[in-house]
Amino acid sequence: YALSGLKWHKTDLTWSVHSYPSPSLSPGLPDNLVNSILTHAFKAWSDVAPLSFHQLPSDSRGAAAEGDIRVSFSRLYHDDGYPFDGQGGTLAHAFYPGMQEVAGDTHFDDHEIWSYGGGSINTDLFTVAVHEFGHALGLSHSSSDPSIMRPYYQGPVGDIPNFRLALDDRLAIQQLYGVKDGRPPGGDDPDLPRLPSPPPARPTQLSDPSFDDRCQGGFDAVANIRGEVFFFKGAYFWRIKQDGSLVSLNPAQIKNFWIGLPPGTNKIDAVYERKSDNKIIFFIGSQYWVFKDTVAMSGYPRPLSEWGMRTKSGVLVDKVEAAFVWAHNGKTYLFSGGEFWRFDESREGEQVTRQREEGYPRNTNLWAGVPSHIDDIISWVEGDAYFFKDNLYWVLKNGGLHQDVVTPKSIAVDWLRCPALPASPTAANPRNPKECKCDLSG
Amino acid sequence: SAVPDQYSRAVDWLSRYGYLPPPDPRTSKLQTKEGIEKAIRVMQRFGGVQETGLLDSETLKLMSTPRCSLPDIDGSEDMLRKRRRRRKKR
Repeated sequence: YALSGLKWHKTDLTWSVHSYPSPSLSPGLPDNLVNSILTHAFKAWSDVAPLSFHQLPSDSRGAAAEGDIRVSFSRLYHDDGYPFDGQGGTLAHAFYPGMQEVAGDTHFDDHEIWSYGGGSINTDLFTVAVHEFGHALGLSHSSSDPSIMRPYYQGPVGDIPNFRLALDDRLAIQQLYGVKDGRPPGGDDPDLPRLPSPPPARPTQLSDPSFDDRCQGGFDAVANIRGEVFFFKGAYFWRIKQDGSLVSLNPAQIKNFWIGLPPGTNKIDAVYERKSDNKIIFFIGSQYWVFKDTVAMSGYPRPLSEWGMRTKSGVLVDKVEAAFVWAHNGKTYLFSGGEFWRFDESREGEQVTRQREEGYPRNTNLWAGVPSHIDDIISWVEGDAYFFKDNLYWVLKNGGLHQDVVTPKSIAVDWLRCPALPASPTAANPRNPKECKCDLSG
Repeated sequence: SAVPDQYSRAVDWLSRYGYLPPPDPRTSKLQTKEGIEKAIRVMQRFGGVQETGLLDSETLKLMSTPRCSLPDIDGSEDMLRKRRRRRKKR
């Protein structure tokens, strides 16, 4: 059994009924029968523990008096923060003992068809009431079988007058309030419920240092997803929040976060977030997956050939190197083998239609100033395009395709919080490595 | 295996009944796969069905069984802290 850690510090408890089941749904339960069933449900507990329960009568206007345990039948939202959900689902709940106003209160869902020893579509009020009063007295859910404190409704417990609590429930209530014959409650230390033994100590497991190489660059894919930048490498990824800070210096495992990729995935070619419906697209080899949040949608993976990308020489593309949505025009760009394609992914109702645009592929050297075989691309901050390769990145200003000078910067330093390396010669122009460059000091 | 919709509903169910910690506002609603599997196993053990860590038919059936709305696991760190504080005060 399990105890909530709370109990009544008295054994004479009062109860009252503040509303009864709707006659339209539960016609076989007049108010007096409900009172009788609830009385018997309390008796199940007072039979085995030194507790007594007294129902407070209604006043002359019919309003129920207050009491320790106030019972009501309510629907949906009923001002306690725990709404009901119509017929089925949740049936009832009760508040543990204590000093708060709601302590002990027991609420039944008035959308249920309550009955007495009822059939299959009805819910047996006695069975549920014994369970809920167990909570109102301080018991939590039990995993024992048999126990009335199991959380699931499993049909009527049987004949009310002959009902007896199972051993697990008897031990639980006697732990709190003692046994019927007057022995002290709970043995030697009544106010300290038994607690489970603490689990054995576990040494802190350090992450595999071989994967703690965020400062070395060479990312398989980089993506701007919901305003955060994800750097994928091998079977791991790092995540950079909108404010530019790293969620953790340690990488997270792709398989633990992105659910639905094949087991053993250790390289992602490209990722982007679709603009029209915010789904996330993963490319691995000749297949692609569409994710809704962090879970792959059913029906994926599907073949990359569906995108209809053919090289200028007519060969079907079987791998995507980079993918991004250019904020400048909202179009999707896919890169492979020194060429790129442009797609219009508009939304029509619930459907996203993907249309490959005319005039593509084009040569990636149109993006002047950046290397031709990049690792990945994102749109970031005011729509600028960020190109990533090895441990460097290049920024093309919003809408700019032909920028004269694009100076690469360090991914490690600017994105992944790595220390800056000692000054080194200015990086070479990726298109013309032998070109001489001068700077202020040289 | 469970379709994504079932999966989201199961995660919601596991959170509601105390098997998963409440969503962290900093990480939105993202839970780890291992965490969810572990939660399913605990739920299966508690409910007396085979412990697979998967949303199999038996588990989904148990999740759709009418029940009490109180959580099965209420030993969250937050609650424990509150309880300890209350005990200390007493």
